[in-house]
Order: sequence, then C-alpha cells, then structure tokens
Amino acid sequence: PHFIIRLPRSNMDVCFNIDSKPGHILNLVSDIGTGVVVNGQLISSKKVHKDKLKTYFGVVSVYYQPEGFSVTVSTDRITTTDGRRSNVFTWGSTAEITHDGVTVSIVKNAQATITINNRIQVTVLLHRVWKKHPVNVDFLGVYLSNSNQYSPLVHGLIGQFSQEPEVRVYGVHEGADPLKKEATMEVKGNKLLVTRGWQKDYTWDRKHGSNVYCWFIHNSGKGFIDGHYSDYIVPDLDSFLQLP
Amino acid sequence: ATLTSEEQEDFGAITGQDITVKSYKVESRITSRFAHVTVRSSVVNSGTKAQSIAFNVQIPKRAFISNFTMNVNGITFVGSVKEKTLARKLYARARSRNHAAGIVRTNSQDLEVFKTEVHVPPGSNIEFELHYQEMMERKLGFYEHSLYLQPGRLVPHFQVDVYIYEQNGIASVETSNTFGTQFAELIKVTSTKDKAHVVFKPSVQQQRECANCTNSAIDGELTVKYDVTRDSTSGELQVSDSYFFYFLAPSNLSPFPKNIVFVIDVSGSMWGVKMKQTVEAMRAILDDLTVEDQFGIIDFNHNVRCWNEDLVPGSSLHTTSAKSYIESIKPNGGTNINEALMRAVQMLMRAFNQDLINSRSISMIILVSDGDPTVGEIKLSVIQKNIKRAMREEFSLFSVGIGFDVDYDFLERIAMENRGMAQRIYANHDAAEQLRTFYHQVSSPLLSKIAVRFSDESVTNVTQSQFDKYFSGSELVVAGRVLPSESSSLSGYTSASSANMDLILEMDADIHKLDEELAKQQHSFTGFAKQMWAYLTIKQLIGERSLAPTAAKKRKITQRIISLSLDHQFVTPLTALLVTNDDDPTEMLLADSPMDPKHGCCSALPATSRVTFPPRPPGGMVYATPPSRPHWLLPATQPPTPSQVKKGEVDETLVTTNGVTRVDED
Repeated sequence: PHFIIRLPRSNMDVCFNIDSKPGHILNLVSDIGTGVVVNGQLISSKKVHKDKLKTYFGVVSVYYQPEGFSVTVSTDRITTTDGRRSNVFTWGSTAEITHDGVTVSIVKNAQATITINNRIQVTVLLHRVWKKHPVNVDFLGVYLSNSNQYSPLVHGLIGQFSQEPEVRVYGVHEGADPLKKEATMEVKGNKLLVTRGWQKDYTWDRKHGSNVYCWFIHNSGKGFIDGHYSDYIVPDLDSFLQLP
Repeated sequence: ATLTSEEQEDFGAITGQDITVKSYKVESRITSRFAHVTVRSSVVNSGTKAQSIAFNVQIPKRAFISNFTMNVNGITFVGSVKEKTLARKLYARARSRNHAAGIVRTNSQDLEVFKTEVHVPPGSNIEFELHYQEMMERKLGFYEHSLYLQPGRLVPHFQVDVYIYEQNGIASVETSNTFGTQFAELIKVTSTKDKAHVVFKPSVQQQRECANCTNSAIDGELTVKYDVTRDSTSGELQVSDSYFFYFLAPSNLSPFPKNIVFVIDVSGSMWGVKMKQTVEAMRAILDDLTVEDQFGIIDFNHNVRCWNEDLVPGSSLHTTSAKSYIESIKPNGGTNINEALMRAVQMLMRAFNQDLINSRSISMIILVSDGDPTVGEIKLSVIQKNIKRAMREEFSLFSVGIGFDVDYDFLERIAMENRGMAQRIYANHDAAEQLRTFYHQVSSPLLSKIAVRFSDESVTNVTQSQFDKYFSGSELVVAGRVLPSESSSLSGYTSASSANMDLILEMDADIHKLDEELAKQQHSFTGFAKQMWAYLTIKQLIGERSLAPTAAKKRKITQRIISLSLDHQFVTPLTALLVTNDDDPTEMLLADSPMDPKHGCCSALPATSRVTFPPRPPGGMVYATPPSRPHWLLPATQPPTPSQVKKGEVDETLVTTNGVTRVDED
C-alpha cells in the first residue's frame, strides 16, 4: 500500500510505499492514551505483475480498548465485536451503528466511517475491481483525519505524524526520470534523497481518485518513519504497538 | 396431513370405480414471497349411473380463497366474493327455491378443506378450478410452500408446477414430499439466479401405489422450501405497481440474552402423551439456554408452584435441576391460568426491580396450556385484562395451545396483546418437536424496538411498521402504496436495537426496476403487489379487530376488512364466496370461512351438501337441488335449540334470535 502524509505546517505531502508480505498486519495508529488502535492487514494481487506482487489493505481494524469494542472492515463485510458478541453487516447496507461512544456509519458499497467519542475518526473506503480481473483484487483505503484528537502517546505508521515533524526540502534538481525532480529532505535528523511524484487520493473521487503531488520517500519510508517498517508489524488486528 | 374419519369417508366416495379424473393440475406462481395457487381438476362420470363427484382441496389456513369456478356439462358456475351476510341472504333466497347447495370449508389442523360435491348423470364432464393466495412466511430461515395433493385416483394428466421469482435472487430451493421416497427423483427443480421452477409430473404408472395397483400413491404434501439472497443487512425494498414492500431479515447479529419464565399447564388433561411430550420438549429447550440467559419454571393446575421463586442463570447446574423437576410432575387437577401468569409476571418484575435484568435483554413468558381455565379467575376477558395490566412494556407473552380443547383464539389474543405470538400444537402429532420448533422460532431475538419509516410525502396506506422484536430466521414485512412523485426512487429508514448496539438502517429502491423485470418474466404472478398489500392489510386488520377496545372501533375495522376483501376478491372471515350459474343467477353455492373447531362449527358438518344435476333436458336447462340441507343453513325463522348450540352443532356465527342474524358477535 501507499501512504500519503499531509504535513500542514510545512504545506507539503510526503508519500512512501510499504511492501510487506500478504497476511502481515501493519499498525497504523496505536494510542494507549485514548485506547485506540488502527491496524491494517495486507492482501496481495492475484499474481505477480511486472515482477512485483502488489499488496493492499484487505482488512482494517479499529479497536477501542475501553469498551472492548472492535470494528473489522474487510472487502466482504464489516464486523463489530464487543468480546462475546459480534454482528456482521454487508457492504450492501447503508447503516449507522452506535455502541456506547462508538459510531459506525456504512455507506452502501462505498465506505465505512468509525467515530470514537467524536474525537477520532477513521474512514475506510471500499475499492471494488472487476471480479474476473487477472491481477487486481478488491482492496481498502484508510483515511485518518488530521483533526483527530489522539493522546500524546500516539504512535504507529500514521499516528506518529500527529505531532508534525520538522521537514526541510532543498536542493531540488532534475532526476534520472526527467519528469520527476529529486531533492534532499531533512527530517528527524536524517537526510533523505526524495523524488517528486504523485499518489492517488480517493477521498473525493472514489473511482478515479485525484492526484496528490508529494515528495516520495524510498525504501519503505526509511528515515521518515521512526525505525524500520517491520517494527510496525503486529501479531493481531487489535494489537497495540509494543514500543521499545 | 391426516384426514378426519369423516373426510376419509368422503374421500372414499370419490374414489369409486366409475369416475375418471382426466386431469389434475396445480400451479403456483410465487413472486416476492406472495403465491397464487390454482388447482384445476377435470372429472368425468364414466359409469352408467348418476353419482356424486367431489372436489376437495386442502389449503393452508393463512391462505385466502380468491375464486372458484365449476363447469358442469358446459354450464359454468362463477364465483364472486360478497359480504358474508349479503351472500348468505342471497343464498338463503336461492335455497328457498331449491336452487342452492353448499360448498363446505372445514378445519383440519393447519389446513382448511375446501370441498364441494356435485351429483351428475352418466357421461357428465365437470371441471373444477380453485384459486387461493397466500403470503409465504419465513420461519427458521426458509419460506415453505406446501401443496396438498389428493387427486383421489390415477390421473392421466397430473402435473404440479411451482414458479418462483425473487428479484434479489434465490439462495436455495429444495423440495420434499410425504407420498414416498420414490417420488423424490420425480420432482424436478431448475433454478437460475432469480427464478426457480419445480415440476412434478408423474405418469400414471408412476402414480400407482404398487406396480399392479389401481390406487394412487399421491396423497399428501409436496413442499417447496426456499430462501432468498440477502446482500444487505438493511433489508430489501421493492416497488411494483405503485405498491412497496420492505422485507427485513438480517442474520449474523448476536441474539439478545433472554429472561424466560416457562408457565406449564399440568392439569389432569395433560396427563399421558401431552405431558410426556412437553417434558421431552422442555429437556431440549433447557439445553439450549446459555449462562447469559435467565429462566424460571412455573407449573400450574388448580394450584401454582414455582420450581424456583426467582429467575436463575441458564447454567448446566440449574437446567439439570429444572429438568428433574419437570420430569417428576404428575398432571392432575384443574387449570388456573390467571394466577399462574400473574406469578410469572411477578417473577420478572422482581428480577427487574432488583436490577438483575440486563437492560439489553429480552424478557418473555412462555405459556403452555391444553385447556380453558377452570379454577380461580375463569372469565377469559378478565384474565386478558389482568395480564395486560400486569405486564410491563419490556415483557412479552408467548402462548402454546396443545390440542383442540384449548381456546386458541384466547391464547392468541393474550399473546398478541402482549407483544408475543401464539402457536397451536397438535397433540396427535409429534408435539414435542412442534413445541421445540416454536421455541426455536422465538428463542433468538436479534432486534427489538424496530420502527420502519418513510417520509409522509412518499407513501400512504402503510401496514404495521413498528415491531417489538425480530427473531432470527423470520422476516418483518411492511407494505404500502407509493404516492405519485417526480422521484424514481423510494427510500426509508429502520431504527432498531440489537443486543449490544443501536442501528439505523437505510434502504432505497428504484420504483420502476421490478416492474421492468416482471414484464420479462413469463411465469410471474401478475398483479401480485396489489393483492399482497391487501392480504397483509387484511391480516393485520383481522388481528386489530380481535383486540378492538370498543364496538365502534370494531365496526370500523370490520367495514374496512369487508371493503378490502371485496375490492381484492378475498374470502376472509367476513366475506363469503358466492358461486352462481351464469345462465341462472339464482342457482348458487356458498363457501364461508370456517371457525376454530373449539367454536364448534366444522367438525360436525355433513359431507352431503351437494349440487344435483339431473340428465340434461333437451331444452338445455340444468338446475341444482340440494338433496339434504346442510344444518348450518337453518332458516332464520327456526332458531337452534340451546342444546344444539351447546353441543357445537350450530355455527355460532349464524345463531339466530328472534329472526335477527348475529354475525361474528359484532
């Protein structure tokens, strides 16, 4: 999957890809302060295409620990669980589900938005592809609002950027690909070679998406994210990130 | 279905050797859970003497007959639905001129038997055609469409066709029959995404009971069981012919925990098989409880006893102990329903007041009884009031009536009035299994406080749209009319609570799509929407009528039922089918709906009501003469004796006093 991080103070977007293995669960937000965790499990395309087995989010889980309540969104269904009881909703429904402080709004065959205490909102978009497509599979997109009110203890592949890092980009120059400029980015004490490019944001146009121009970080976000991407692989859909 | 001895005799009459059933065809067209069934039979008196030919069809009790026609030697009798008193008046007038004969509808457990008989000369050709319509009710995850086939003899052209069309798709179709396993492979099912066709067309040889037998083995039930595809938890909204239907049947939701008080009648009449089967059923029911559930058991005869004064969790320790208690009960004595139910309510109230009941749980009382109250408060109306007054909104009452000695109408009334359901259990059948099945239907409540809403500007004439509970495997149905508008879609909302969350479901439908699809279908039930809406509305009004608090309200509901029944040609409890001869409208037959056997109308009906056709005279005149008048057609000037009424020999709906006919106690 690709990640786009909006950095409002620097007025720029930063992107990176993470190509882990199908089945791996990546922690996106882990906030032990509010008790919220957002994890995404990877699925792969049907076969290798251009020497690459693409991975996407096939399952996204939002767990709210204080209520022991989780919402698991897959490309087939949306499941809510409060420990003993689970309820399954199809993507064919438009529904609003309320469980104590958690609201799940499902828009038929389009998106599911999970709102926790009106403070944290996670939107999951369903991307359906042609069932008989030789390579592509249905996948999910996850959108986390910049206005989410996490605690200072928040972390995770996306959560760590709730505290916007200082970023400086300089030395913009022509790259190997004449259409893609290159530059140097200074962030978190690292100097990274970054490439100007774009990624798709499907928030407004779920079918075609809109291009977001961003500075692309190579090597699975190495240097931009804290540690290595593999540090964000967690064992279960409701696992919090174990900080060293 | 088992025939009564009387029906057996009657059945024997039509299997005489000199009658040829040329064809027997049954066709069902089911569209969006609504079925139109046509039964056609063509019979010839191939003997040398005049004789009686009967046409018997067993139809489900929930079905409404919509028409019956009969053609005897080219003379057609056509049916039309009339308001009951008017039909009877017309019929009485014809009868006074010896121009009438009866069609009888009798009760038989879940079925009603529609029967008519004609006395015809040799060589006569008779064609019968009966139409009825019914809504498929979803139970335990399936719609079940049962056809009761009794051709009476070997038939050269025997065929059953069931055509199903479901817009959202058919998830599964299966068939079963009670005639014999050899017929299983003769029932062919073909299905596509949204259509299914079941055909059963045995040859004469295949119909035989044995290779050289002349008897037909086809005497029983052919059942088609199916379910629809549900791709939305929000339910399915359909619009056809300016009527809408909303079907809600979510699955995959966690059931509510339950607080159940079982109230079991252990009066003397329960002694023997009934009690044995109740114990057997209770064993299985108790095994189904979980530790999240709470339960209590009250057994009553003239006294009321509690196995435990308070509700206890459904742990194995408690259920084992409860089973032993029930097994040790020896039925005897009278029946004190009132006190038993009051104790059950108190048990729930106590748990409520002590805060022992989870706010997201369902509290219910399940009453099992086989007879009327004989001890304590015995006035049914007072018991009904007492229960209604004592019950809290959060409690519901489910009634199970075993056998025919129980006033099932009463049990149904108290259940309906208290947010529950009733079920009759037939003691001569596998009662334990029936009781268990009923329990399974109500033991998994998935939703409560369900309200379906549409904007006032978009719909009108909406049927019941608020429901207390939704049980797993069943289906809630709301219907209404779509008001003309610019919009090509209809949308609505459903709010409900589940075991751990509150839900708002949104549904929408294209108002033209279904009609476009139906236009392409060869075997769909044309005009189903109008009939289905009327069927649901009438059923609902019949329920409301029995609970009407004032005479004025009851009269108003009665008028509405009659008006709808006439508009939509349904034989309901307030209308009758008058079958008249085209050539001579004074020749007529009458089919009324039967009452519950407890009310004594039907089991004593003679099987001799019939139309007699003498040999066709040269001038072509044929007339009908009732050789023996059915005793429920007493002249208005001849009131029944008190003993007749008491013994149930006279239909209560026709009890006459001083020349005034009292209809349905209105």
